[in-house]
Amino acid sequence: MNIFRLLGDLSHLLAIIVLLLKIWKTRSCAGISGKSQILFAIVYTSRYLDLVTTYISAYNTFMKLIFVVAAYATVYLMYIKFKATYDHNHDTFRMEFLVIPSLILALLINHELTVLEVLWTFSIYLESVAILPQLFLVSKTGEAESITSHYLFALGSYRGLYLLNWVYRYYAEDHYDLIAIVAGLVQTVLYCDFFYLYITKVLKGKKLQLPA
Amino acid sequence: SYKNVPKDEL
Repeated sequence: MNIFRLLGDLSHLLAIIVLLLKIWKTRSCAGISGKSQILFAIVYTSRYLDLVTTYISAYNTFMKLIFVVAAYATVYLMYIKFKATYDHNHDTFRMEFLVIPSLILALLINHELTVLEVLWTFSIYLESVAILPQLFLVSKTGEAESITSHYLFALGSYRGLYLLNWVYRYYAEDHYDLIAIVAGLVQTVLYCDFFYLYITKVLKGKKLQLPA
Repeated sequence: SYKNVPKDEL
């Protein structure tokens, strides 16, 4: 474990908690893409199947359980409990355009052709684009609540911190995983324009408004 | 080789 990965995991955990609190406290999921949340549930389900096969540490197991449970809880809140507040008119990104290519790519480019490894690779590819429906929703509505932008900032920072973790592990532990690194780069780059808007606007107390 | 990359990340 290193400080970059620890901060990354905590940033990820913070994002998930902020989102759950936003939906629970405001009893509304307006401005949140349910499709991205479904994609995250798929990502963690396909990545954390090794929960039943390999034990790495209490921390690893605990965090994986939190991420999976929180993903499904968010989907439940959005599509069942607070269904009436779900913005399905704007949340129109086609998930299959992300899931199917990720699955095909995972079958073509992976480290070994086993079920667990292909599912892990699929989860890595899918996670790198899973935020697209959310960013698409924000661009369609042209704005985002500040709590939603804090959620996105924490979520985008987590994988950016993981990039630093991989640099550290390359020098300190002399290994690297190109699949995770390339996907992590794509994932972090997708947040760049949002990061710019967040830092130039939200941190100055303005609302996150996308240029029309 | 890839074998020595531990799958210990979240």
